[in-house]
Amino acid sequence: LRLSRIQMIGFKSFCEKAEIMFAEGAGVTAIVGPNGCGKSNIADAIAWVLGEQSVKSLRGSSMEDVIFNGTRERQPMGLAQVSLTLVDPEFTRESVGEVSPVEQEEMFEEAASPAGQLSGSESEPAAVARRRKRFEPKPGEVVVTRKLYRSGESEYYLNGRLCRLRDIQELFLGTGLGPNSYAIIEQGRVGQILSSKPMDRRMLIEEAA
Amino acid sequence: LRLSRIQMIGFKSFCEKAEIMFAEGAGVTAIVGPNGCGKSNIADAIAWVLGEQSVKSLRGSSMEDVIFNGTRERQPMGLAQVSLTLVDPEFTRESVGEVSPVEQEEMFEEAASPAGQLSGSESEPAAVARRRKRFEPKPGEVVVTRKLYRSGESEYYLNGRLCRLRDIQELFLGTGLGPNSYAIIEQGRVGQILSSKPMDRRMLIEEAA
Amino acid sequence: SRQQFQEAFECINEYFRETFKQLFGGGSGSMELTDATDLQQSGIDLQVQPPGKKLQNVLLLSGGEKALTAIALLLAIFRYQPSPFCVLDEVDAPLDEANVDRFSRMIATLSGETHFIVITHNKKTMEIARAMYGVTMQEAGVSKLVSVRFE
Amino acid sequence: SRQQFQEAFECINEYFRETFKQLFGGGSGSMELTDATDLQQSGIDLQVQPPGKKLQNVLLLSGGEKALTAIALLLAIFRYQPSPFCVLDEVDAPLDEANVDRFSRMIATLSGETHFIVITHNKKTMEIARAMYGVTMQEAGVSKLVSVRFE
Ligand SMILES: Nc1ncnc2c1ncn2[C@@H]1O[C@H](COP(=O)(O)OP(=O)(O)OP(=O)(O)O)[C@@H](O)[C@H]1O
Ligand SMILES: Nc1ncnc2c1ncn2[C@@H]1O[C@H](COP(=O)(O)OP(=O)(O)OP(=O)(O)O)[C@@H](O)[C@H]1O
Ligand SMILES: [Mg+2]
Ligand SMILES: [Mg+2]
Repeated sequence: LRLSRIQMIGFKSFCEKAEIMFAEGAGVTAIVGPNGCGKSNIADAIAWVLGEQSVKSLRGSSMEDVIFNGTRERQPMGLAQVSLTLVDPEFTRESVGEVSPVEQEEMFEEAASPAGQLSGSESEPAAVARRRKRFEPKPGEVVVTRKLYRSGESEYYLNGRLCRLRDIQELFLGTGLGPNSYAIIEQGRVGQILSSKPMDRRMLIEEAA
Repeated sequence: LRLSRIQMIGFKSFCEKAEIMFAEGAGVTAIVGPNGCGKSNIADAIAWVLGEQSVKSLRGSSMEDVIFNGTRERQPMGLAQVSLTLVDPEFTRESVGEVSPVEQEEMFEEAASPAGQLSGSESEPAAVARRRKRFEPKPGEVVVTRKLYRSGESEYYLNGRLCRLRDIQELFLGTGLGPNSYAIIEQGRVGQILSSKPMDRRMLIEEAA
Repeated sequence: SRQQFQEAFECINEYFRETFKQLFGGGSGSMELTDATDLQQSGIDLQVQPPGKKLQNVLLLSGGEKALTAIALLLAIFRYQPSPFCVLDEVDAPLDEANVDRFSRMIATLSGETHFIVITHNKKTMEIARAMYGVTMQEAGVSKLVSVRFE
Repeated sequence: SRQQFQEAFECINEYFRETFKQLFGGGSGSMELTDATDLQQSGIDLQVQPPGKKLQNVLLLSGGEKALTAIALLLAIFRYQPSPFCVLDEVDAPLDEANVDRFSRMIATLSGETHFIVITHNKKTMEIARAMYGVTMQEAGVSKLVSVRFE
């Protein structure tokens, strides 16, 4: 499994659509910028789309805190959405379905409209059903999407199909990308590893075992 | 009260006599160097000589950890000693006594001898008595000294005269130099201030009040 | 005493508003009593708004913004009740260049009255120091002090 | 399962010894079971000895030495069970130049197999990146991504 792309909109300070592409064949991607510009928010988005449920790990006091809550110039949004695209030649059309880049853009257009509202005359269930029908990943691609509405409703998608949070968490079991992960090291966590108790360190090893 | 000089020997990684001089009229003194070379140990020495009793704040598991415990090439020492010299025109000869630089050097020579042992034929009480008699600060100078022997014995001196730890702590009451001080910010503590509870922040204000 | 606390609280709060604005180059920060009716027992909350941003939960701030806010608070307490000296161990570590610049200039200003001992890896912070000591470990495990600069 | 844990422990321990030596340029670090008789319940301690120094309580290590040790452990776990990608948020903040240099080169080597996403303020770390994204807040409170470099 290799990382291909991250997209987000309405997540914390990213009220506008943001995308990070990852080149074929691994490598190091640096994320830079001044204090408070949004770098750690990107790390939070990655942890969140993989199923992070601990509000504390995301530096909030409630899960609603991950939705863009506005500035003096801009209104808060009604929806936070993050999509993670991974590629693995082993995935087949039958096992997880497919999604084409065009449909994925549409999914983000929906979120981009004011307060994440659906515009136009379609009723929500019809539009969503139509979208799901066309949301087909390429072979070997897995797209994980998480949405949170201001109402508190949560949705999870695997290649455009609604699924449960557990399906996403199970997909990444044993890859180090679960909670208490050794693959996502948040700001300030490095210092804690050495001051943590012997049993905490055991859990780190067990996660990988 | 202004800082004039810090001296230490046998304290953590400073097995050899080390001294920092502070110029007349305040200013910023930078302490620099690679990881692990001893910079924070200097901050520890300052907190320690002012009466820090929390082993945890000094990053140890017992107070004995502040005594130089040797390298592959060098033997552990038997004594850790730190002296802090402050100047205040308000201090008079009667209130705290005086110490001249010469005698202070002697105090450190004693510590510098192997394992902090007294060399020569004098018995310890006689030598210490003689030293105390000559240890007279200049007018306006206050010298605070703390010693810890590997045996566990502790000694505190104010201008060369034995005193209790409490005398030192009381001297600095209300100057922000006590425990839970706002004047000594250890490495990593800045991050904690904002995540601390509202009552902890109150204590910080109370310390200054 | 209760009156002492109230006095200290209000005065430090005033200094905090100033130091915050200076370190962030704008925005506003202040302390609030969690329980204004009970001055004996009340804790203290922080209301923080970096320049141009909305007032939000202080937990959502970035690593650098949290550090700068904490520094603003500590220096405000310090201005209210200056101690003979102040030791800062790598407080500038999470700050970007612009924030280190404002931080180091504030330290330089405050050090007219009091000695600041600043442990740092940052070149900008070193620039405002009158004196500089290098700590070396030429021999492994043995620290030595070297005076690098002394006006 | 117990056998799985034992296997993981020994293998990661071997990697840890290697990564430690590489990041510190010497010295030795390893994991020890707090209770070797009880594999189900035993915790894990760290025995750490920076180059030339004696084995001491890991609490006495410096800020930078602790960070580097933690990084060595994390990367050892990572080598045992690589994940599709790894996100490191300012782990290089407490490191001096020499240590950042060794750290960034190790990341560059490990990234042959897996994507590393490294958030940093450090120029040396930026140098080993194939791609770089700048995050800006031209409009206060609104983050935008800019691709700064892309091979
Ligand atoms: N839900 C939200 N809506 C709008 N802005 C938010 C939201 N959550 C967090 N923020 C803002 O995001 C900013 C923090 O961003 P982030 O932690 O990513 O910074 P950073 O780039 O990592 O900075 P540093 O270098 O200091 O660590 C804060 O100013 C915070 O107010
Ligand atoms: N009692 C002792 N005897 C000998 N060495 C000691 C003793 N206590 C601590 N040390 C050593 O001192 C070193 C730590 O020094 P210190 O914390 O001052 O480093 P530092 O310069 O602040 O580094 P950093 O930039 O990483 O924070 C450690 O290597 C530790 O082993
Ligand atoms: Mg950050
Ligand atoms: Mg240090």
